[in-house]
Amino acid sequence: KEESVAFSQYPRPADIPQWNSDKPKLKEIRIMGYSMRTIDYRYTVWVRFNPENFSADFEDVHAGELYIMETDPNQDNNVYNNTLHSHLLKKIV
Amino acid sequence: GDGMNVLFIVVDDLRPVLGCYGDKLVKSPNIDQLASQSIVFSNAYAQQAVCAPSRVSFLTGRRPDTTRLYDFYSYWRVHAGNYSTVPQYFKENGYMTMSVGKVFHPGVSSNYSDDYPYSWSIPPFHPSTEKYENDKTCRGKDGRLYANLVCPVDVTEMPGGTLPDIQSTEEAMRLLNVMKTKKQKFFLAVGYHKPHIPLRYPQEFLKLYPLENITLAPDPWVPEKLPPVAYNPWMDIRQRDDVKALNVSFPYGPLPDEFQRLIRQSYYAAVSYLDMQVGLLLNALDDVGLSNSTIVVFTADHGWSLGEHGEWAKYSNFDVATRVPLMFYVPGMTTSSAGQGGRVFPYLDPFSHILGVVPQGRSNKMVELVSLFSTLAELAGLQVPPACPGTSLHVALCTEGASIVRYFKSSEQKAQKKKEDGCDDTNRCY
Repeated sequence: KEESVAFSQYPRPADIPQWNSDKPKLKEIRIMGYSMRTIDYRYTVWVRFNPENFSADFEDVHAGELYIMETDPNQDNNVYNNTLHSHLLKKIV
Repeated sequence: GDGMNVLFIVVDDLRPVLGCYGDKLVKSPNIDQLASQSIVFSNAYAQQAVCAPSRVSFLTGRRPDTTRLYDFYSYWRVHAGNYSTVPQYFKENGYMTMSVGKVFHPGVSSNYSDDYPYSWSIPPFHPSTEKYENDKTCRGKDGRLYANLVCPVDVTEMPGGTLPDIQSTEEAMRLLNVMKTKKQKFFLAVGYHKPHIPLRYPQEFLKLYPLENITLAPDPWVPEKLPPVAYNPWMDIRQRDDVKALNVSFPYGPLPDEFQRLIRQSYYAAVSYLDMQVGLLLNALDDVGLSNSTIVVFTADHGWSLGEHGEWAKYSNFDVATRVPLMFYVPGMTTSSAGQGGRVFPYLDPFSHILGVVPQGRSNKMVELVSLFSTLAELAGLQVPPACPGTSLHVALCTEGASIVRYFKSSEQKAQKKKEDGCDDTNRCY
């Protein structure tokens, strides 16, 4: 079945919030958060990013987020590390 | 929409707190009226929740990884590739293209020229009072002026006696009057500044939102399992005078509850002020007799967190930061009023108009702003730019977003069914 998907992304200079986390300059970007969302969920992986060659390394995952919209429409309960949802994660990846 | 004009309205930092998106508190009668004649996309998302990358993305039809713009400090034509833009494409297809207010993000990212002359037929217009936006113009309780976040103002006391969005509306109305008598088709982009911070708006709009009606966000805490990398510390908010005075701890805050209510109140008031500007602009489209020959697109560059997850800005991947309003009014397609000559968008006063209206058509499909290029081209009857190949740095004309016109049809059918069910009487349905 055709499922419509929307993507977004956001750059970060570091793993923890710091003064330039909101608006890092290109040369400061170390991590990129890529999001994929459907009606049912939002899945985000924060991966290593190289600003020299604009490459993202999806083997180097710094953190992940998974929100199930039906039970958590406000996206407050990150179930990325919840084994109950490992089947969905595998399917997405 | 073949051969029609295009009025492209883009708002800065507007999440869908609009009556037509189900918000029960906001007063947005004019945007709701536009929605009632449009196809409304309930699930539309920006590609990056910050101004310059988002705008360059949807104006070029390419994602940030292709524009290579993630900050504010490069111009895609020299830094990534000489990509065409939506207005450039319309210009090259015989349209007069015009920019009013903030369409491109100003500065390096649009070559200090809003990408003129590539994108625009005439130099883009910027309101003369734009330069005062971050000045100390907000009157504090001690009578002195501050650069506050929460900033209801007496417009007559402002520099020039006006505000930037008021000037933009006036200029757009002037241009519509000029185009009325010309035979040339036009693409007029109008970029409104509010509700971007500072929340500076005519103080009378506060009356629409008594503080006792203002609630906190449903989840004003930082979620326990949120990875720290996903959190944004809302630095721009912290730098305003009124927030600075609160000595909020870094990075997680929180802001005091009462101040959270003030921010939310002012965001809503700024949305109603914006609604008034949109209403005046659409009313002018009626006045010059172009409502039946002009496609109207209404959207925003990204959303804004109103305290959800302990955040107060964009700068994240949360839906509140990335989700945007998106609607298309296409005469004869989303409404049957084309050619009838009646008024389509009479101005509605947000202070006296209370009835809500439901959109004619609504699509729940997940859509992206990167699709605007191909969608607008298809609606206007121009050739849809081809899909970009895997690497498109050297391809001047292509797009990474598929046209979403294919979703219009099913929405039209739903609207027709609604009509058959007796639900075309919007007041009854509401």
